[in-house]
Amino acid sequence: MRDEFLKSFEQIRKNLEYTFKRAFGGGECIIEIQDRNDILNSGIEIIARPPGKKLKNINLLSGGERSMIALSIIFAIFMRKISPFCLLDEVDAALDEANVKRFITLVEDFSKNTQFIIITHNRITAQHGDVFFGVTMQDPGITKVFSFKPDYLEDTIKEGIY
Amino acid sequence: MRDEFLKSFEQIRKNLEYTFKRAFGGGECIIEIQDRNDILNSGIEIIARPPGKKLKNINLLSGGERSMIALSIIFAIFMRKISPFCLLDEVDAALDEANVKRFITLVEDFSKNTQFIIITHNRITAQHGDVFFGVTMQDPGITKVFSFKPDYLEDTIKEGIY
Amino acid sequence: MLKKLLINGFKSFAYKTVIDFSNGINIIVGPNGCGKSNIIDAIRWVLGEQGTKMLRASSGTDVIFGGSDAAPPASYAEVSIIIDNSAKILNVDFDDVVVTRKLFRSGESYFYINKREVRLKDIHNLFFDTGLGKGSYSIIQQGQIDAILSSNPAERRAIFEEAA
Amino acid sequence: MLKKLLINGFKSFAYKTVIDFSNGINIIVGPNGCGKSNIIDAIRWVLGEQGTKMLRASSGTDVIFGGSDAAPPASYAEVSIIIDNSAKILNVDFDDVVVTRKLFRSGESYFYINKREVRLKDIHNLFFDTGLGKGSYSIIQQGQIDAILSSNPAERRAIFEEAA
Ligand SMILES: Nc1ncnc2c1ncn2[C@@H]1O[C@H](COP(=O)(O)OP(=O)(O)OP(=O)(O)O)[C@@H](O)[C@H]1O
Ligand SMILES: Nc1ncnc2c1ncn2[C@@H]1O[C@H](COP(=O)(O)OP(=O)(O)OP(=O)(O)O)[C@@H](O)[C@H]1O
Ligand SMILES: [Mg+2]
Ligand SMILES: [Mg+2]
Repeated sequence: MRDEFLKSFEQIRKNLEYTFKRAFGGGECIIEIQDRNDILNSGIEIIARPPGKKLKNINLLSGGERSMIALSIIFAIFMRKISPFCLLDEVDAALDEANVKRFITLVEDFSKNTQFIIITHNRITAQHGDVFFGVTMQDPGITKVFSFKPDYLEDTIKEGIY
Repeated sequence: MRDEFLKSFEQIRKNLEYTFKRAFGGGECIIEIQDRNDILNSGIEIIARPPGKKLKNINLLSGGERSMIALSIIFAIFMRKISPFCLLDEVDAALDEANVKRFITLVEDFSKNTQFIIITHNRITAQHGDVFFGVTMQDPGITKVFSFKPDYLEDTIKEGIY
Repeated sequence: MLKKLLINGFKSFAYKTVIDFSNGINIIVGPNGCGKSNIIDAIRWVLGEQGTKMLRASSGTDVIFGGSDAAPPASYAEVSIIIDNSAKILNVDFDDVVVTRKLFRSGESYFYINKREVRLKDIHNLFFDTGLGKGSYSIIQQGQIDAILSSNPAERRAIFEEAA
Repeated sequence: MLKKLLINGFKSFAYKTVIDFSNGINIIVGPNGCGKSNIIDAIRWVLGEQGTKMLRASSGTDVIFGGSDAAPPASYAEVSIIIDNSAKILNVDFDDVVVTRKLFRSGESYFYINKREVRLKDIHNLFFDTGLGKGSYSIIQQGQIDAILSSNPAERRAIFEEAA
C-alpha cells in the first residue's frame, strides 16, 4: 500500500520533469512528500521555478502559472496509465495566449495515441480541433448538440467563446 | 453581534434581488441561513433559478452560472458599503460572451459612483475601459507597467488576452 | 476510442441525443449553462460513477431530467456509450463494446454490456485498470485543476493517491 | 478615487513604478505571471493588510523583491498610494491623502500618512468603515469568486460575516 504509493509517486515525479519542460519551456517543478515517516497521511508539497524566476511554493505563484503547473502534474499522472480517451473540461480558463498554445502542444503530443474530448470557451484552443460540436439550449432547459465544420467556427459558436 | 449579522444579511438579500436580475435578466436567487438557532455558526445555503430552468442548489449549476451568482452576491454585498474604488481580478474567467456583457453592464451601473480597476484576460471586458495599462515582464522576474490608448488594444496586449 | 454517446433523459438532455465522436481532438463549445459539462457527467455515469459530488447531484435520481419551462420531467435517464475495442483494452470478446445504464425515478436501475443485463460491479470490473475506471486521470472536470492546487492537503493527496 | 500608486521593491516590482489611475473604468492586461495581481497585493498591503494568505506570502518579508535572473534582491519594499479625499471620505483634513508603507528585510517597518510617521493601527483607523478597511468587498481577488461558492461552509460564511 505504502510501497505502491511511493512507486507511483516516483514515476509521476519523473514524468513531471518532461511535462513541466513542455509546459514552461524551462525551469523546474519539485513535488515532495512532506512527512516521510507518515507517507500515507502526509501532505504533498509543490514548489516550482518558472524560467528566469526563483523557486517558490506554488501558493505564491500567479493564477496562470498555477494552472500550468497543475496541468503538468495532471499530464504526468496521465502518462502513468495512458487511457483510450481523455476528457478535459475548461482547463484553459486561467491561461493567456502563449500558455494556451503550450497547453495545446502538450495535448497534441498525447493525441497521437489518445482521443481527446475538450470543452473550451477559448478561441485558440477551439481552433485546434479535428471535429467540432456546438451545444445550445434554444428551448429553455433543454440541451441540443450539433456538429459543424471549422469554417463555421467563427460565427456558429461566437456566443459560446471569446 | 448576532443582530448585526442578521441585519446585514437581510440587506444583502434585498440587494441580491436587484443584482441577480441584472446579471441573469430574470429568474431568482435565494440565500438562507441554514440553522436559525445557531446563526453565528450556521452555514449559508444558496439556491438559484436561472430563467427558464428549475430552482437548484448552486452546487448543481454550471461553472458560468455559478460565477454569475457569485458576482451577483458580491455586488449585493458591495452595495451595502459603497467604496470609493473597487478592484476586480479576473472575475470573468468562467463567463461566455453573453455573460461577460451582462457583467460589464453591472460594472458600468456602479462605475457612475465608483472607480473600477479591473484585471482581465477577456477581450470584451478589456474593450470597455476608459484607460488601459499593459503589464509585462521583458526582463525575467521584473514587472514593467505602461499605459496605452485603446487603438493599441488589439496589438499591444494581444499576448495577454484572447 | 469513444465512438458514440447516446443520452436520453439525463440531466438537461430532455430528449434523445446522439454524439458521434471522431479520433484525434474533439472540441465542444457553447454558452454557459447549456449542457457541455453534463456530457462529461453522462460519460462518467455510464462508466459506473456513483459519487454524487463527482456527478454534481445531491442524490442518485437528481440526474434524471427534472423538467423546465419547455418540457415536463422525464421518467428515466438512459446513457449508452460505444467504445472501439479492436485493441482489446477491455476484457470482452467484442470489437465494439456497448455499455448502457438506465435509472428510473423509483430508483430501479439497469446496466447492460452489449445488450446483456449485468450488475454495476460488472461495469466496474470491465473498466478496472484500463485508465477509465476509478482513479483514472482521463477525466479532468471543471474546477479539478484547483483541487490539485488546493491548500487543503487531504484534497491534494487524494489526487496522487488515486493515481497509485 | 485612487489617483496614483507608487511601487518600489514590492514583489516583482524590482524598480520604482508609478501608475496614474483615472476615474471610471481602468483596465489592466498582460500575460500570466507578469505582475498584475501583484498590483492588487500592493494596494492591499499599503492599506494595512497583514494576512499572509491574502497577500500570497508565507511570511511578512516575502513581499520584498527577492531577486531574479535579471536583478539582485531588493533591501526594502515600499508602496505609496495617493487618494483623492475631496469628498472627505477619510477622516483627515487633506484633499489628497498619501499613505506610505515601507518594510526592510530586518523586519523594520514604517508607516506614513501625508509624510507624518504613524503606526499600523493609525492606517487601520484611517480606513475603518470607509469601504476600504478590513471586510470591505471592494477588492475581489483571483479565486475569491470560488470562496463564495465553496462547499466549505466556514469559507462561505466568512464572506458574509466580513460584510456585517
Ligand atoms: N436533472 C436535471 N434536469 C434538468 N436540468 C438539469 C439537471 N441537472 C442539471 N441540469 C441543468 O444543467 C445546467 C448545467 O449544465 P452544464 O453544467 O453542462 O453547463 P455548461 O455548458 O458546462 O456551462 P459552463 O460553460 O457554464 O460550464 C444547469 O443549468 C442545470 O440546471
Ligand atoms: N517577493 C517577490 N520577489 C520576486 N518575485 C515575486 C515576489 N513575489 C511574487 N513574485 C512573482 O510574481 C509573479 C506573480 O505575479 P502575479 O500574481 O501578479 O501575476 P499575474 O500577472 O496576476 O498573472 P496571472 O494572469 O497568471 O494571474 C510570480 O511569478 C512570482 O514568482
Ligand atoms: Mg461546464
Ligand atoms: Mg493574477
